Amino acid sequence: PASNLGLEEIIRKALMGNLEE
Amino acid sequence: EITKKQQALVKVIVDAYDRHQIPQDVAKKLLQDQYSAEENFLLLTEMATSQVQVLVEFTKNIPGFLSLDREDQIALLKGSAVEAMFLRSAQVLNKKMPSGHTEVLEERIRKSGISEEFITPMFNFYKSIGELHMVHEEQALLTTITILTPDRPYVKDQLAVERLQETILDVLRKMCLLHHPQDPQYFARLLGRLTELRTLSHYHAEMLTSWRVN
Repeated sequence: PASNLGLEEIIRKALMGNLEE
Repeated sequence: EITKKQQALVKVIVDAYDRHQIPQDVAKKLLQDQYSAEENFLLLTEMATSQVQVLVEFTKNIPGFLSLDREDQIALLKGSAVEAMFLRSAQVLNKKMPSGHTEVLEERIRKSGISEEFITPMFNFYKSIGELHMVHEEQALLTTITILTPDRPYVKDQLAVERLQETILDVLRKMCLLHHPQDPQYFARLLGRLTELRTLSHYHAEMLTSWRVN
């Protein structure tokens, strides 16, 4: 789950993907 | 006077701010059943993760942000995530909620194993934000200003970030005069909260370190 990721990883993933789609 | 261009900028930011909230199903969990201290901690972690994701989605919509250097985008988000999260939490906790919800939420935070010496400044901050009675636009703009802080660690092109931040500061300054004509110091007081936020974020980092040690 995302909650196991570090802050930077969450940010990188969210910046690359689009959660709205 | 707020120009048409500035009005459009505010609209884009406020729309994005409203669109990107913590998903209802995550938020609802906070009000359900009793949890143990450990479950409380996990739940708050899930909330925090969700808040960061929401923050990134919001930030992508800030005009000019995506034109910044990619690594600078990450540095800005990394540097501001905790502060933006506190601002959003303050807004949630100060909102008029159905009776009892605020208490449940506060209780949950208090029982998460977070030490009292951190909890007190955190709730003090939430209170001091509540006392400002910010209008919705001001909340969205203040969050934007927090994100676009040029002196975060590892930001290379500080000037580019500063330019973006100044555009927002200018709109917020005008908006404060418009919404709080009886209080000419209002804008300065808002910016003062950003200093409080930095202190809180410093406490937060210390708290995380002590958790890791434990």
